[in-house]
Amino acid sequence: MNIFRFAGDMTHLISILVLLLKIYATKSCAGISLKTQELYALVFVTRYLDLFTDFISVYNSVMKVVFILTSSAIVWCMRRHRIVKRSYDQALDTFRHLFLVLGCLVLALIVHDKFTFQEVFWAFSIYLEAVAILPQLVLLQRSGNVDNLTGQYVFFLGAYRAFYILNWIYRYLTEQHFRLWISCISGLVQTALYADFFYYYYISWKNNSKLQLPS
Amino acid sequence: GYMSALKDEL
Repeated sequence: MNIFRFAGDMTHLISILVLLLKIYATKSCAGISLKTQELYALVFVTRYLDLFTDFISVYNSVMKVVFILTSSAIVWCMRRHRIVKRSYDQALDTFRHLFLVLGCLVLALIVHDKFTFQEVFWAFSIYLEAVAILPQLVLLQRSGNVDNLTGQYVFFLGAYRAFYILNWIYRYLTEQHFRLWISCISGLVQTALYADFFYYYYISWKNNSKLQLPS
Repeated sequence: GYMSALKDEL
């Protein structure tokens, strides 16, 4: 494991912890898209089907369990927690995420390594992760104002993507048999989706003002 | 395969 991948994993973990902290501390999930959170939970569950069949390292297994549990906990809080669920912006969170799921499923059925249950769902999770942030970005766009913790959540998520791309470049240069193709393209798509957000995040940070997205 | 190289990642 190289430093870029480790930094990517850590910023990914921090983004989830920031989100849990926001929900726990403010008892509110305002500005958070339930649809994006459901998609991430689905991404982790379908990608880590190998949890019990292929052992890579204790680090990998622990992180997989942590990601599945924390993403499920967030979805549970937003749907079921007596107080938290009241602050959910249902009227603004109208992205048709089922179409993303169906589109990724069709793509995974066409483009995959091997036609097995695990491999198809692994490919599905890679494609879905690339677009899972869309409902969240649309929700931020619609609500205009972004509170600090929500802004930091998306910031860390974007940092995770940037570190993973550096990791792939590093692996491409140092490992003989490392070829990316489809995963790299999905990774680039996912990272590009953040570019717009990062621009406004930078502007608000530079001016030391509240993050506001144009409508 | 072209994807298996990423199986050791998260």
